[in-house]
Amino acid sequence: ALTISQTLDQLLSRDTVQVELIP
Amino acid sequence: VEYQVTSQRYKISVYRRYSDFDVFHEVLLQRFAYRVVPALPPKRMLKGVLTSVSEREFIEGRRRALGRFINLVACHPFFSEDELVKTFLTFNGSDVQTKLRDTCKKTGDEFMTHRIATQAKEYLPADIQAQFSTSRDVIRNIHNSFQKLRDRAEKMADRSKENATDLLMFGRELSTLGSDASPLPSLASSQSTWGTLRQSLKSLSVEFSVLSDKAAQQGRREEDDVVEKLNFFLDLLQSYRDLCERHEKGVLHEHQKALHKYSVMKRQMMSATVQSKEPASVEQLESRIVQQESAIQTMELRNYFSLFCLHQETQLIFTYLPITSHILGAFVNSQVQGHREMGEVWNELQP
Repeated sequence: ALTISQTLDQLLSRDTVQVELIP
Repeated sequence: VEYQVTSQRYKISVYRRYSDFDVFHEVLLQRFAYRVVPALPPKRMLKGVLTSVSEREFIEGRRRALGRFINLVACHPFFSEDELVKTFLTFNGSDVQTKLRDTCKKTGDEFMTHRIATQAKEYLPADIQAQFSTSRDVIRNIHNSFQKLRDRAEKMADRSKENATDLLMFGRELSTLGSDASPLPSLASSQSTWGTLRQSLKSLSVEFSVLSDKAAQQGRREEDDVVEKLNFFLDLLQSYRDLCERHEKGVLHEHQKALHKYSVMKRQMMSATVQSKEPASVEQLESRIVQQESAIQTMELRNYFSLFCLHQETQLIFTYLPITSHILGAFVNSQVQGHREMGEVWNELQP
């Protein structure tokens, strides 16, 4: 329960969120 | 200013204002006080402070920072599975702020909902304090170095962009020189080839314009793939530093205060018994002591849970460390591409 057994790629692939300004 | 926030995971776009991010950040911190909640960028430019940043640059910097914030949250192994994050990324109703506050109120903080919250102590290694202190020092040094790397990378990206401007202006000036159609004095035209050379200068501005484009592209690549990624990791490292401070100033401090209050009550109780005060007031004091004992017990459990989370968040930082090779790879690739492309144009120019 204490160990986070995830790789960087697994973390980064959880989601990608774009934040764009509305002109 | 309004933002369109698009999540690849939920395949949905929502509209958010800075104040929505602000409330989201606030409730996230309430729910996950023992974890690395990244900070938000400032809402406004600091007035009265000398700064070379224009309003437009500030707004763009804030957009990038909000992007880093939400991506760090959306990639976090625990935040990402929480109702609050899903609500922020997908709720399309009219009042996301109330919805977020309600969700937070309904669920309570992580200690109330985590399945092992009250047994955290059993999972902690015996030398947890020593491990924490070592990791904290290592991460602090990494943080300091990454700040310097970011500052240098930022300067290099800026120089690539300045190089683009200089190359463009250099080409334009050559063109101006070549376009001068005024007749040469006879002493110049008889002895030099300036007339012919002048003609060919005009066309060179095209190549310099290509060089300028390549340099500008390199600057943008370095900004997006190197500086921005460094900032992303730096935001995470800063949130770890903030978490360590919260852990020490928050839970530990509260615990100390509660223990102090308890010892004061105990003393009062003893003197009340000795002075054989009214039974009603002694009884009241007794019940307050029992309450305080239970508060201390909860605080002790919270303290272990805080350490438990801190231990996981420390692992998270180490999991993120290989991002260094992603960033270095992007930097090297950008340099190779930039130098190759520009080398080709310079070679064409050589004859």
